[in-house]
Amino acid sequence: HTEPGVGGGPGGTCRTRRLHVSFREVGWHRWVIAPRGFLANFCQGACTLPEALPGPGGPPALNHAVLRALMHAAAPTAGAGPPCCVPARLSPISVLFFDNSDNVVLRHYEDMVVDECGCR
Amino acid sequence: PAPSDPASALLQALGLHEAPQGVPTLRPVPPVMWRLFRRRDPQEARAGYPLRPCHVEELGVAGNIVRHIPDSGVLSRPLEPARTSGPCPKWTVAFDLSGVEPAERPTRARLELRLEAANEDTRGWELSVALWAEAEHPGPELLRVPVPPGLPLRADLLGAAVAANASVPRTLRLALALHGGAATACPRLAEASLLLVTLDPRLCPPPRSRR
Repeated sequence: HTEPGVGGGPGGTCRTRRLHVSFREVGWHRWVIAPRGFLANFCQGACTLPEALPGPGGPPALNHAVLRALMHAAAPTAGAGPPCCVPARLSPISVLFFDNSDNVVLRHYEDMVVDECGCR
Repeated sequence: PAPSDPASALLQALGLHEAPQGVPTLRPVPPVMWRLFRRRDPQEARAGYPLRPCHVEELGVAGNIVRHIPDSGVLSRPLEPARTSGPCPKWTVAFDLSGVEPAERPTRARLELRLEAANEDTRGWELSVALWAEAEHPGPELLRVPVPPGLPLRADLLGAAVAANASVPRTLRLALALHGGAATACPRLAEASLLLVTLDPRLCPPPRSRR
């Protein structure tokens, strides 16, 4: 399930959007004990100036994303295009389930939830 | 499901070859597994104390897969006669480890037994553990642990029955025997399980190199 209203286009600035993954939807609810699903989220939005500037307050720290946004602002039709809106901070999830031998298994998966997005 | 559909692709990305077939025989989830799951619950992770990736804090070992494996030989265990004189009957327990991948390295293998003794009298008992070789004869004794009164008996098998830096066998069969003890009746083995922690390095993020 994605955030209502997102629709097809990348509305607004680069930020985290809700994406809920439900194990029931893929038919795993019989053997996944917990969780029932999790908020995976995703990144979407514009990475042009000033959104590409890192962090609130203070002078913009020149980095590759800012350079790319400047180049794109100067020559939108030529060059590599704007920087990308991608996950900047991720966190893990754990899944508890029964396996084929009826053992109870706990598995950890790193980098499964988008906590923050950024222009890179 | 057919291998090409998204659910199977997601399953494989999660390191699982196939979804368990049919409905699993639902059994209570052992408290230790609930505790470990809650400890790694993302909400708690956001509570500000960072969880080390690929590490099981509660057990203090590296690992990203924890399995609670019940004894699969429980049906074939002989009923224990009351002790008149001489040793107590021996037990064999078997753990199905076929779900563990060759790339996984065991970092903790803890045998847990629940013994039931008349009037909880397990004073002086010791339990010996040996590998149960195919030739119907137990191998050499690997370790011996005292039987705690009233508590589940726990024995760490890593380095003894389970090699630390090698892939695990498909089935782990153990021969257990009780020694000593002042009680006239043998304790009964009510439940046996193995808590196995493994590390699958393929699922761990590489350590970041400093620029």
